Amino acid sequence: AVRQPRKKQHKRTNSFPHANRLPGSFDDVHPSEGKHVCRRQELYVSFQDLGWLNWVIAPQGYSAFYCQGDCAFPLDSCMNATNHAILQSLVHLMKPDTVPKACCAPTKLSATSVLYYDSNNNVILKKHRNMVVKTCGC
Amino acid sequence: GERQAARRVASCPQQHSPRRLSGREKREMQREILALLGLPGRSAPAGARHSPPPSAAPLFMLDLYRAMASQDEDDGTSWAPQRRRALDGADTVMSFVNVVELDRDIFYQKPYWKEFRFDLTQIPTGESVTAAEFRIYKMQSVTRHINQTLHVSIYEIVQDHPNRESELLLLDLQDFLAGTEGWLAFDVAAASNHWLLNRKYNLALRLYVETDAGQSIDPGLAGLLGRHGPRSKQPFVVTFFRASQSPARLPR
Repeated sequence: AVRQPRKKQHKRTNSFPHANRLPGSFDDVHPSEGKHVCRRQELYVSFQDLGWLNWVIAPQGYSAFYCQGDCAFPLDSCMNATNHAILQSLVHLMKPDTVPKACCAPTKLSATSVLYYDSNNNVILKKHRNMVVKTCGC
Repeated sequence: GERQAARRVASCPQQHSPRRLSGREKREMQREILALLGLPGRSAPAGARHSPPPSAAPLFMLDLYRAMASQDEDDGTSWAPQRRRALDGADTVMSFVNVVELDRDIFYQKPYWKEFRFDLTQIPTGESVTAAEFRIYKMQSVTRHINQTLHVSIYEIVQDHPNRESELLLLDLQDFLAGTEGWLAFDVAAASNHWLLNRKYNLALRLYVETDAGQSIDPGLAGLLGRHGPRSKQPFVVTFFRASQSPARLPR
């Protein structure tokens, strides 16, 4: 019932420019290139594949975005890190057995809407708040 | 202490290698998606497969859907103010097709009227009405001068009486030129609120047309289309609901 991200999604890279990364010795410790950094991924759920399109009018499918990747110190600008995540990463480095790493998680969510028929052929438009991941971060 | 530490370290979701879901797991996942999107877990409605439903309401709702989707994208800054007001704060918008239509036309005594009934048994509970419109299409009146003003009034039928006139509540009154053509929208929020609070209400609206001189006009002759008009121009009610401000989702 699900398919791989669409072609254009392959082009999507980290939305936070590497130009703003902190320079210096940290780069030697955690080079971002080649590393699986925290970023937004897409898992497209097709309503057509599920056989729902005879009563779901729109959309044709649902882009179930999710966040995936590592939050490794230093959490520079390319990871959209919160101050809390930076502190947690530092404490994790000091006490790795007791304090977990900061999580790669949604930092901004938006709404999505679904238009469908009910059993009486009335048409219903339902809005769901905080359903779509807009950005990911640490 | 070690167990507690292990639990905390494992608090981030682990990266699993993808695996194929079993049929049962797939069905459970689909049910979860349906539940999350507030969709009833069923196949197509009986009527939708065989006879196409009236298309005026779906077309209007599709327009609203696009407006709502663009609001999600651009925070609604590029909308017309009227559309933004209607959708602001609405979590659910429902359109109701006219299921019964009664006419008191020129074959009856005056006053003439048109009555519309709606099936609102599926209106959501725990939500409040923010706005409601009765939408009806008006063609050019063929029997009137196009510059003549017509007064169109919409009433909620509060109670039906078998041997005397029904109890009516005025909802909206608007003036149009006889030559006007297009969709007319009347505010019926008060009726929708009554219907939401008390399902035993009649669920019917009555429409009257009068001239400046108070002369009753047959709504059909004034150009107002009912159930027998083209499918894309059939009357319907659209209601905007706002969900109760519950801060947390109910656990499933």
